[in-house]
This record gives sequence, structure tokens and C-alpha cells, in this order.
Amino acid sequence: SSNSFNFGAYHTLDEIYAELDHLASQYSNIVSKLQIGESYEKRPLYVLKFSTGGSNRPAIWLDAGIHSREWVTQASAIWIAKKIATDYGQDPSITSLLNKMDIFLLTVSNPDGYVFTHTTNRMWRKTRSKNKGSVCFGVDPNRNWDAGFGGPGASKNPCSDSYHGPSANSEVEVRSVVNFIKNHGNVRAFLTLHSYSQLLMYPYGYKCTEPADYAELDALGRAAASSIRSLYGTTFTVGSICTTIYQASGGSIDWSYDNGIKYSFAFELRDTGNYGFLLPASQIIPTAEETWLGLKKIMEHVRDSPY
Amino acid sequence: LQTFVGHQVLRIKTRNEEEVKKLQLLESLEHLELDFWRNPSTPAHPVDVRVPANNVQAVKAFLESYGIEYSILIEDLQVVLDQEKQDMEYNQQKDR
Repeated sequence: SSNSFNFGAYHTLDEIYAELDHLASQYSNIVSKLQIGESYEKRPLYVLKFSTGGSNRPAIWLDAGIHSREWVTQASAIWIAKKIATDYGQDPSITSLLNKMDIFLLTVSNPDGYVFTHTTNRMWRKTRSKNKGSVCFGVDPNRNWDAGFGGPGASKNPCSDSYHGPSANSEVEVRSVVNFIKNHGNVRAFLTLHSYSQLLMYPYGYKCTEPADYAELDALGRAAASSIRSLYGTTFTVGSICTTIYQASGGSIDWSYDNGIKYSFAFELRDTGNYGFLLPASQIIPTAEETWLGLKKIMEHVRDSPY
Repeated sequence: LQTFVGHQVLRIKTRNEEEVKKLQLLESLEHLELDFWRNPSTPAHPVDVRVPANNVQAVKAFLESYGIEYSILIEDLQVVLDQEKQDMEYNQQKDR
């Protein structure tokens, strides 16, 4: 029975996709599965849509695991999907959110990379596209967005783990999300889950200037970090990508912010100090639980702050 | 399946911009085949780097020659990966 899905374990892509079907079936009143494209190796890109009805409602975008080797992000996303579904009708906050807005959740942003980590190279973090004129494969999908593309913090070397690709949106995994969000036209928040290092970041990464909404984003980021800390004491550092870690061009939240999505945040999930992104399976649920609190804080603010 | 026997992950703590610059130099040495899990940025943030087994000594020598502080985050990466695989298999059995 698919009811036996273990949210505290790591799973293959097929198992995750089967669980998406199960969630869509079990919570069909609010959950549906959409295909927004397919990867370079022709694997479907699925998003779960959480909606209580209405057309083209304002929406929150959430994605996980663009760097495929950070399995805890994909695993957390599945747990969070279940949490959203089960909290609707039970938790007044989530209920009011879904009565007003939709949530789109891309649980596996880079399916080819994810499968490659399971079958061939656990350390793989790029896509699997062929690079013309090079023996090396893949592009860092978080350097491939049309936001300061090709600038500092991205490599032009196809063999590098941070290779930006031949052009912005060259990766179909990135292009599919861009097209979906542009076609939707009413996405109000763009939230992306990465791992690890306990950071909550807002734009910019491709430049080191403050975004126009700096004060609001910083305050909201700090409130979300406080929520995260309230559960297990996990402390997140809050700031722009450039000031918090380093200048990095072609990142997703810079693209979303520059395209009018004010509430653009990147989470770098917990680091126990022993494993990097190779967190033991016993850490998945605690990671997801605390991350959920941070996400919820941001989502509530988005719900209550139309723009 | 690619294995990572003997690969170590080092956590490096920098004290100043000068040490960060040294690590950025290390990052540019492609022949060492280093995989930076956390890139050198500011002294406030540690750097984590996976070092292939045959380059561990060279990287440690580089760090020690400049007096840069480091510790071993993961002693042998393959041991951690084997444990992860074991956990996954256990959980799959539990599912069934």
C-alpha cells in the first residue's frame, strides 16, 4: 500500500513520484498534480498544486533540490506537501491561506541529477545535459537563470560544478519553471529550498546592492528564522545572498525578484556540523518540521500583504 | 557506481580576508579536483571542501603552510555513504 510511505527516509525518484500521485488521490479536494515540462533526459517535472478553487488566484511558488545531491531538501518537500494537505481544514492559518491563494510545489527540481545521485555519483549537483565541445556534462541550474547571467560567482568551465551553461535558461529544467511562472502571471512569492548551512537569504546574489524591499524582506526573514529556531533551537543567518555568503550570478531568487515577485527567499537547511548535506535519515523530519515553521511565517505574511 | 573511499571533507575556519583569498586560490587549482560544499566567502563563514584521497596530504600541507585552521568534518566519505545506503535499505524493508 502506498500508505506506507516513510517520510523519514530517502527515496528514489520513482517512489517520490508515486507518492505525489498518492497525495493527489488522498487529498483530491485540494491537491492535484501538474506536469510543467520534462528534464533533459525526458523525465517529467511535476508540481503539486494546492488549491481550494478559483481561477488564477495569487500563488506561492515553492521548489526543492535544484542541486540534486542535497537529498534532505527533496525529502523535506515531500513531508511539507503532506503537512499542507493535512493542515488544511485543521490549522486556521493554512486554511485561510489556501482559501485565498494557491501553492505550487516542485518537489524535485532536477530529476536527472537526482537519479544520477542515486545510481552513479552521489556527489552530483548539476543537470545532465550534454555540453557541446566538452567531455563534461551538466550545468549548475542555480547559475542558469536570467539574472546577471555569466557574472561573478559562476564558472564558464563546463567541467566546473558551478558552470553557468551556454546561455540563460539553456537548461530545460530552469526554462520550464520560468515559462510556468510567466504564464501564470500571478505568483506573489518564490521560495526555494537548498541545503545546507542554515541561511535564509533574499536578493541579490549577482550584485551586492540592497533590493528595493530590503527592510521588509530582512524583517520577514528574521521573523521566519525566529520561527525556525523556536522548535529545536536551529539558528539561521539572515541576509542577502551577496552579503551572507558570496556573490553568485544566475540564481533563481534574483530572477524571480527582478521579475516582480517581491517575496523571494532561499533557504539553506540545517547543518548538524557532522555531515554536510549527507544528513542521516533521522534528521529529515526535524529538518522538515523546523523549515515548515519558517515557510509558514513567510506564507502568512504574503497572504496578509497583497501588492 | 562512483565510490569515494578515502575522500575527506575538511571544515576550514578562516580568520581574515587574507586567508579567504588563499582559499580562493586553492579553489582555482583544478588539478586537485576539489569539491567545495561551502565556498570561501567571508571570514565569518567556514568553508567545507571534499578532497579526493590522493590529494588529502597536498591540501593539508597547503593549509598548514599558511597556518589556516581546519578540522576533519568527514573522515572517510564512503563510510558515511555506506551508512546512508544501509539506512535506505532498512527503510525500504520497513515500507514493505
